[in-house]
Amino acid sequence: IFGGKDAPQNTIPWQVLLTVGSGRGGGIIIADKWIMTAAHVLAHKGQQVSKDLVKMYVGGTEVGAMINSPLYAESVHVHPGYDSVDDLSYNNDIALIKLGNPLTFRAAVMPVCLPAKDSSYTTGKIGLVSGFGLVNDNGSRILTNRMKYVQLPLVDRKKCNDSFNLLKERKHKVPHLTNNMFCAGTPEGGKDACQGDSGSPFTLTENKQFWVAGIVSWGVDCGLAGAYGVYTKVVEYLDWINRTMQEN
Amino acid sequence: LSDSDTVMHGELHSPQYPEPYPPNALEQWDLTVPEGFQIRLTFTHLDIEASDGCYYDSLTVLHNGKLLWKFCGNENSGDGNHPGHQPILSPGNSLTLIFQSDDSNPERHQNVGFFAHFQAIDVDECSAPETGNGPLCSQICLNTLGSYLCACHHGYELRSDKSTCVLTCGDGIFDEPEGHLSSPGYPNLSPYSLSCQYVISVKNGFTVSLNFSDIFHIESVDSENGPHCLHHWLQVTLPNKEPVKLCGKKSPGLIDTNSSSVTLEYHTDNEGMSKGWSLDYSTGRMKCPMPGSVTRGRVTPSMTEYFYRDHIYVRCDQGYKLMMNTQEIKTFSTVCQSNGQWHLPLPECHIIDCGDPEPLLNGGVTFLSGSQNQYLSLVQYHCNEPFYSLEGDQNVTFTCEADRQWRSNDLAVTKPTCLPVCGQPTQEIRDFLR
Repeated sequence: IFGGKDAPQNTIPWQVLLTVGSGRGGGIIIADKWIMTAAHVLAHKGQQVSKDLVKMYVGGTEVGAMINSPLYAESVHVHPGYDSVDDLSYNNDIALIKLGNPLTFRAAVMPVCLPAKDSSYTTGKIGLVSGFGLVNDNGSRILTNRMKYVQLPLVDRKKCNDSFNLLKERKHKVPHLTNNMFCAGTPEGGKDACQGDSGSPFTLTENKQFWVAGIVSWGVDCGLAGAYGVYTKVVEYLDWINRTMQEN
Repeated sequence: LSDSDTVMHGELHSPQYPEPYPPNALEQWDLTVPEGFQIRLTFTHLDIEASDGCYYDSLTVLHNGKLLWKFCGNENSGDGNHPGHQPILSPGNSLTLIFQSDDSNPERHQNVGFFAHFQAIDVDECSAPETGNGPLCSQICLNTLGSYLCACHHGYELRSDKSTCVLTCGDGIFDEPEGHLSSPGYPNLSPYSLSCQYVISVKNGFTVSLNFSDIFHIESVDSENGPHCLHHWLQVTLPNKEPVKLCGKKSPGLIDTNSSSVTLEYHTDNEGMSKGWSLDYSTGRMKCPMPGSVTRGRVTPSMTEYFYRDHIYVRCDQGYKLMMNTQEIKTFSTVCQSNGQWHLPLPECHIIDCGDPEPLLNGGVTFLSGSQNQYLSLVQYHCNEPFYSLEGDQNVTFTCEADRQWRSNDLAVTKPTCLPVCGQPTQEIRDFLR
């Protein structure tokens, strides 16, 4: 998380630290046996990782304190529409992991709400992004040991698209922005998610209740001015999520 | 003759007969025939020196040492004592004959002695004159060889003394459900020396009631403690109980024996005066004791008395179960047996137990009222808040019902579910700095 702060204990209890081999990502607790994450955390160039490589950690904000108590996957369910063969298509970047043992919820471990079917993603609304990904330390990117969070506004789709087109003109390779994605961030940059945050939650609040609007998916660089972070738009996947959980 | 020999007839004669008997002869015959017989002695010839009183030679006949006859002479002699041609009978079953001769005989005549036959003759005891004790048989005497038998007319039976007859009474067993009995000759005087036995025996499970008529008269000896049944009595015997003797002039009225068999024995001795008794007997079903009551249960049918073959049932109140010897039973019934006892004791009713309420995942259960898990106990489920909340009605309670299920107010059996609370962390991010 660029430009963020340390998350106090029990403030984002649905945040999951997820490792796949030596890689780090994030996840979101949505039920006592289900973790939601980004598809690209679990699949690369059409290949899904073995569930045995996936370890998850919950209930803390310190990596060191959590790392000795991993949770294991019973099964991994990558969205069937996810295909990133050319590294420029991250549509349907969503996956579900079923835990081997159910979680018992407590102050440090709680689920986030799924969006209502008619949830609105209103431009300018401030969301909360969290994760254990890279942080900006005076111009250097370092691996953090703490959970961070940053608050970012939702960005208008056209504005986001325009910013990416501008980057394309500067010969950046930019993935396609689809209707299953939304953008968040500030034009001046500095506040953003980064590598290691993939799969982590972007939440909005309504009636003092957090609901997961997005999943950290991709971006051009981290914290770059004029470039926004892109998130999987969860509301578009409610049917798939519910069906996957029911069928499994 | 030896004692063991039984001789029924024979002959005897003087020494050397038919030659003259020798002088100084002495011979004795002891004749014995079985008891009940006499000896008939028939002389075919007797020729013994005649003398006055048979002084010189003689044949002496004795019975048990007592002189019966002393014979001598011949049928033509003027003196002596000739038995003649008629046989003589012994008074008992034995005779002793002694023949003796002196040392001289008259030269002109040689006496040849005697020759006689004897035979056992049956005694007709029935024709014998009465002794001081009366006739041998009180009613019918039947002579037999060597003895006699007594017999009785119809309606009488021979008593154990084998000589006297007594009126037949109380013969057989009365096994009909009701009947009538009375003493011989009732209401006239009872015969003497009665020993009548009446056995009333009806089917198991039924009891005999004796209803004596008002005219009741059995000789008694009055005392301060009431009549004593010394000489005449009616004895009532019930199984496993001491016999009771009845006498006096007051009718016992109705006697419920509570037994299926009763023995009545009517006794009179050979004097006194009793007019006897009369009764009607009837039977009823054996009564069982009142079964009592069952706490938290009902005994049906409820009756004032219970008799043989009656069934009773026990049902527990709602919320209670039938227990017999620590075992739960589904139903209970018991029957009044023929011995007047219930075949099973009453069970108990114990309050039912629903068992522990099913545990609730991520929640718990709170007892609101009642003894734990027992009928009508009230519990309420709760979830581990604030992380879980109860699905549906938060105030739903479950009651231990009579069917041993915990049921909610709307009679549902299924326990509630704790749903996770989402998106509401216990700690807020507070960012006061601007």
